[in-house]
Amino acid sequence: RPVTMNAFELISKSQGLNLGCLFEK
Amino acid sequence: MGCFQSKTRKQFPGHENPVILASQTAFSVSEVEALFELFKSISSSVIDDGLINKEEFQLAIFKNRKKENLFANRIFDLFDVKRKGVIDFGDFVRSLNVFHPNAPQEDKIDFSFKLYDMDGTGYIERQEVKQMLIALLSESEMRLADETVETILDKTFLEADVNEDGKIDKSEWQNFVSRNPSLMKIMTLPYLRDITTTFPSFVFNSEVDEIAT
Repeated sequence: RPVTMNAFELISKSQGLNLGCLFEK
Repeated sequence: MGCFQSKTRKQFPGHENPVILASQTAFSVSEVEALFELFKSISSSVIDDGLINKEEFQLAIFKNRKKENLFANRIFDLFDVKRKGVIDFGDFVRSLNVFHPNAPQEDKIDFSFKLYDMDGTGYIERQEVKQMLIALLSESEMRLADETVETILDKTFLEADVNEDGKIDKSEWQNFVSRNPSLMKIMTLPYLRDITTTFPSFVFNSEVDEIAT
C-alpha cells in the first residue's frame, strides 16, 4: 500500500528513471 | 548548389578518444567502443547529427518520442553536462559511468541527490518531492487523495529531514539512503557489465588497434 512507503520509494519506481530501457533493442 | 563532399567519416562532435574515456571511467576500451554503438543508434534516431537530443533520449527510454516525462527530462538534464540541450558521446559515457556496478557509491548518492534537487538549490524541498510524486501519479494513472499525498510527504520528511528544517540536505540524504538502500537500486545498471556482448558490432568499427579489455 502506497501509504506505507516513503515518497522516494514510490518515485524510484518511475519508468522514466529506468535507464535499463536504453539497452533494450 | 551543394559542395562536393568526399566520403568522410560521419562527424561525432563530442567523440573523445576511447582510450582516454576508459581511463576516466570504470569502462574498458572495448566497453567504451560498445557504448559508442549504442550512442550511434540513439543519436541518429531522429536527427542524424552525432548528438542525443531530448526527443531521442525519450524515444530510447519509452520507444515513444512524444512521451513527456519529468524524470527522463531530469536525467537528460544531468547527462547534458555542457548545458547545450544535447548529450555528446563523452558526456554520455561519463554520465553512464555513475550507473556502473563498480562506480563509487558516493557518486551514485551524489547523482541521485542532484536528480531530486530539481531547482538546484542544494536541498531537496518538500514542494519538489510533491511535484515528483504528482508527476509519478499522473504517469501511472494512479489516483490518490490530496490528503494521502500529504501523508506520504509527512512520513517521508519525518524520516529524512532529521533537523526538521523542512528540506533534505546532502548529509540527510546520505543518511536516509543508507537506511533505505532500495532507493539506490535505480543507480546501478547491471547491463553495463555486459555491454560488449549486447553490442558486439563494436569489434568491426573499432578505432583502437589493440583492444584492451
